Amino acid sequence: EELFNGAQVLRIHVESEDHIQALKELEEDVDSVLDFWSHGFSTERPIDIRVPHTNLSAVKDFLKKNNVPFTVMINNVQELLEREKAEMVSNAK
Amino acid sequence: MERSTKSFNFAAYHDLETLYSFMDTLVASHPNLITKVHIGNSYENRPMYALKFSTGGVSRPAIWVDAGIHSREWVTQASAAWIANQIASNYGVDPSVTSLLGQMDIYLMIVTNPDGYVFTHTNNRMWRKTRSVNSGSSCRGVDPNRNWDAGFGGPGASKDPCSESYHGPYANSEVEVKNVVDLIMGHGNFKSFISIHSYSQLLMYPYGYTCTDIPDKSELHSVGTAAIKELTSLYNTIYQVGSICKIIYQASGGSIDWTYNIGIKYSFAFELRDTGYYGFLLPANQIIPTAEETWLGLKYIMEYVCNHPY
Repeated sequence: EELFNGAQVLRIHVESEDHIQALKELEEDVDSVLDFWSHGFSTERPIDIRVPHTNLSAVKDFLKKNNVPFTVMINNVQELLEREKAEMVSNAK
Repeated sequence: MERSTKSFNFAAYHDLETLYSFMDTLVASHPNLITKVHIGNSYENRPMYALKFSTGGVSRPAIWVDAGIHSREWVTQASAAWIANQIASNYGVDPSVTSLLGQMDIYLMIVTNPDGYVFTHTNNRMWRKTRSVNSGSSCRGVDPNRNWDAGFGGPGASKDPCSESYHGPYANSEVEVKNVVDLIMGHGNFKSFISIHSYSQLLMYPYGYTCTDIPDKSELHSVGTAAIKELTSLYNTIYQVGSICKIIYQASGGSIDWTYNIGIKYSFAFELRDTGYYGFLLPANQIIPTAEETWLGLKYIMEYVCNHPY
C-alpha cells in the first residue's frame, strides 16, 4: 500500500502571469512526481498540489524564489488517510 | 444482504462490495421502479452496473448520471448512493420526481471506475485513473476522462502513460469508457448526460477541448445558473458555472464533450464541494450535506430536461 507520510498539499494562489509560468515550469520540471489536485492555472481559483515529503523543500524553495504565495492546506496527508480509514473501520462495525 | 436500505450508513465511505450490495438491496426494495443494468466489465473484469429508474415504456427519453469516473473522488460515489436512495424514496411522494419518472428514465452509475475505486481502498488512495496496463511503460492506467472521442489527444491531455491525465493509446481504449459509450449509442434516446466529479464547486458544460462556445451556450449557462441557485440555497455552498475550457482549462477527450457532439444537448459536469481544506479527503460527515445540495441542483436540471423535450 502506498503511504504518504510527510506528504503535504500546498494551496497556491497565483496572482500574475509570471506565477502561472512558474507553475507550468514546475509541472513540467518535476517529472510527474507532483500530483495536481486542482487544475487550471488562473488567478481566480487556488491550485492545490500534493507534494511528496522528499520534494517538499525543493518545491517550497522554488515557489519562494518565484514569489508565488502558497499555504499548507494539508500538513500530513498520511495522517488524514489514517483518520479516514479508522472511521471507515468503525463505521463498518 | 441488508434487509432494507434504512440500515445503510450514507454518512460513511464504503468499499466496492458494500456499494454493490447496497445496489442489490435498493433494487430489491423497489422492484417495480429500479433494475440493475450490467453494462459490461472493467479491465480487471469487475462488473459495471448502472441503476435504471423506469416506470415503463420502451427506450423512453432518458437522463444519464455517473459518479466516480475518477476513482479517488470518493464523495461522488458516496453522494450517488444517497441520490439513488433519494430518487427511489421520492418516487410516488415528490410530485416532480413522480412526474419526471412518468415520462423519462434515469440511469445512475454509482461506481464508473470500479478497478480504480478498489485500488484506492487497497493500494493507493490517490489513484485517479483506470488500471489498464500500458504496453511499453511501467506506469498503469489511463485518465478515463481524457479517453472519449472528442478532441481526443488534443491539448489538456498527456501522451505520457505516467501522467495523471494520460489520454490512452486511442479513443475509447478503456473498456470502462467503451461500455458507457456502447450503452448510450445502443439506447439512442438520452437527452441529458451528467458526470459527477470533485472537487472545486463548479458546474460545467462543453466544451473542454476547445474554448469555442457551443451553439447552446446561453441556454446551458442559464440552466446551470438556475440549478446552482437551488444547490446554494441549502447550505450556501458557492459554485461557479461555465464551460470546462473557460472555467478550468483546456482538457480534451472529456465525456460531456462527446455526449454533446452526438446530440445530447443537456450535458453537464459537476465538481462537488470541498469548502474547507480537505480536497479529495473530504471527511465522511460532509457526505450527506454534499449529496443533499447536489440533489437540488441535479433535480432542477432533470426537471428542466423533462420540460424541454427536443
